[in-house]
Amino acid sequence: ERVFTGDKVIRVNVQTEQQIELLQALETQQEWELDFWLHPVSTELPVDIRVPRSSLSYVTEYLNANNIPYSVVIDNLQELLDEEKAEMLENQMKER
Amino acid sequence: STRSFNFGAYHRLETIYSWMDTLVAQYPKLVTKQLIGRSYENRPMYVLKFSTGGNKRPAIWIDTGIHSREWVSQATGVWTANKIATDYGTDASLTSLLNTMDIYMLLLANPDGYAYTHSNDRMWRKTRSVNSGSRCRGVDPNRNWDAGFGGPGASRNPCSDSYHGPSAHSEIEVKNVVNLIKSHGNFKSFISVHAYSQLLMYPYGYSCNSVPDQPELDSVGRAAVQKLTSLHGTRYKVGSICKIIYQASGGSIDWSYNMGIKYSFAFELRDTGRYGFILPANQIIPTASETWLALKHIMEYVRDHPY
Repeated sequence: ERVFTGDKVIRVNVQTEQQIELLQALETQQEWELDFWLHPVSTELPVDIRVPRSSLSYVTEYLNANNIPYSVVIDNLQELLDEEKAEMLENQMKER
Repeated sequence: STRSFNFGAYHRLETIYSWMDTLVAQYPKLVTKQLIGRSYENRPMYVLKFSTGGNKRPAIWIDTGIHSREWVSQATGVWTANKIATDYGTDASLTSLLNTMDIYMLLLANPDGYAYTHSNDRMWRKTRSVNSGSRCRGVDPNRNWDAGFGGPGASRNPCSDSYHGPSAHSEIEVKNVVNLIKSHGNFKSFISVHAYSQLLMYPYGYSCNSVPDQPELDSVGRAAVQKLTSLHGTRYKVGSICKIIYQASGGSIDWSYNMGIKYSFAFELRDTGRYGFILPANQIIPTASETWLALKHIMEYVRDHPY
C-alpha cells in the first residue's frame, strides 16, 4: 500500500497572473510527483498541492524564490490517513 | 440490516454493495438494484432505482464517487439513498415526486478506483484501465465524456490525473452510464457529486460560453444552495464549471446537457481545503444532510417543471 509519510498538503493563495503561470510551470514538472488537489487557474481560487516529502525542499525553495506565499494545511498526510483507517476498522468491528 | 450500518463512517466497496442488498430487501416496493455493466477490473456496477411503477417515467440521475478519492461523495450517496427509502411515504414532497418520477443512483461510479483507494493508494482518482505504451494506469472518468472531448483542462498524458483517455467513452465505467441514459431516453436531470470546494455547478466546463438555460440553472442552483446553507451555514458558490472552477472538457454534465437533459448539475461537497479529500468521518452526516436539502430542491423543481 502506498504510504504518504511526511507528505504535506500546502495551500497557495495566488495573487498575480505571474504566480499562476509559475505554478502551472511547476505542475508540468512531473519529476517532483506533485499532486495538485486544486489547480492553478485564477487569482480567485486557492491552489492545494500534496507535496511528497522528497520534493519538499525543492518546492519550498521554488515558492520562496518567487515570493509565492503558502501555508501548510496538512503537515503529515499519513497521520491523517492512519486515523481515518483506524476509525474505519473500529466501525467495522462495531457493525459486525 | 440497514439499521446496523453506520452512515457516519466510510466503508469498503464490499460493505456498500451488501448494504445495497439490505436496502432493497427492506424496501422491495420502492427500491430495485440493477446491474448496468462491469468495470475494467470486472467489478459489477449497480444502480439503485427508486420507482413506484410505470415504464420509463421521467427520471433523475445521481452519481457519486466518479473520482474515487473523494470519499465523502460516495458516503453522501449511501446516506442519500437511505434517506430516500426511509422518507418515502412520510415526506409528502418526496412521495409526490416518486409517484410520478423515478430516481436512479449510482453510488460507486468508479468501483475499481474506489477499491484501489482502500487497498493500495488512498489518493487514487482515475479508473484503473491499462494505457497501452505507458506505465501509468487509468483515465480521468470526468474527462472521458463526449462533450468537448480532448479540449482544454484535460491532458493527453496517461500519467496525468486529468488524462482524457484514448477516445470519448473509452472507459467502460463511462460507457455503462452512457448506454443506460441513452436506452432509457427519459432522463430530465443528471446530477454528479464530487468533492471538495463547496460549489454547485452547471454546464459548460468545456466552454465558457453560457448555455441557453443558464439563467434558469443559475437561479435553481442559487435557491438550492440557499437551502443547503440554512442547515449548518456551509457556504457554496454557484456558477458554470468553466467560470467558477476552470475550463475542463469531457465532463459528464456537459454531455448530459448536450443530450437534452436540461437540469444537469455537479456538486463539489465539503470542505474548502482544511482536510480536502480526507474529510473526517464525523462530517459525513452533516455534509450529506445539508446536501440533501439542495438535491431535494433541485428534484422538486424538476418535478414541477416538466419539459
